[in-house]
Amino acid sequence: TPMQNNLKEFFAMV
Amino acid sequence: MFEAQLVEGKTFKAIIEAIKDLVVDCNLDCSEEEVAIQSMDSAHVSLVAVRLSASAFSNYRCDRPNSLGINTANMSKILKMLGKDDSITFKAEDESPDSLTMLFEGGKSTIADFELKLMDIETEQLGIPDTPYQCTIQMRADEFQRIVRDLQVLGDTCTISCGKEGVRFSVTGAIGNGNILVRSSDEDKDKVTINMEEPVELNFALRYLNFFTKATPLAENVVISMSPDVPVVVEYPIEEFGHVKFYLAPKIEE
Repeated sequence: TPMQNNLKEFFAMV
Repeated sequence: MFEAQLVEGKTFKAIIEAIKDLVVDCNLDCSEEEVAIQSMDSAHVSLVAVRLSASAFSNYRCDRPNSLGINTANMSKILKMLGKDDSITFKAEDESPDSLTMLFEGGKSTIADFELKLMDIETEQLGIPDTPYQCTIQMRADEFQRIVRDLQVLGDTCTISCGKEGVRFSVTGAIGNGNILVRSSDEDKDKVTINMEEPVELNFALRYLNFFTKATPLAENVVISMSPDVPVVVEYPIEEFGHVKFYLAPKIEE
């Protein structure tokens, strides 16, 4: 089954 | 001082109903330009971004930017008492207010006022790049809701692939599999617009897509934007006044 990514891997914190 | 009246109070109620299953506590970030919410769900898989421009309100006044920390479940409890044609007037002090006052006024002679206790909420603000997407699909919000709900009975991961023939929603599960193909259509009541630069195929958790469709009452159409290997955006526009956008990280094959 595919693994769920974390959103923080895509968007940098500001 | 923050003071703003939303003539159609039910819009705010619909926003809170749309996000409360994903977001427990969040800040209402009030500024001269807008009231905004940005919050991730507790698993940090999805993000909610709400914007209501100052022009959505009458008598909008925000002397300085302010973050009003609310519990969405408690806000929802108070909004249960909103009449369907009521306006809402929000009021809060400038300096770290400990409550938000809301007046509900309808056509009748009744005025109700409520005070919601506020909290200090530490938030992690994410910077979302304003980049164009490879595929943008606009379709009826209730149709998207139906697709997501129907496919959930088959499995928990939905593959959304946007290609030449349309947008395919596919699920494979223990009892079998299913595909729903949505094609471009010019029909007025069932209009589907697909803009595609390159085909895109991504996997998403149906559980989260299902949470997003709680925003269906806010908009006639939903806009789904995808690019390879980045989060999908599911946008519910609120007339010309703002939006509720949901971002969801894709699943990757191991």
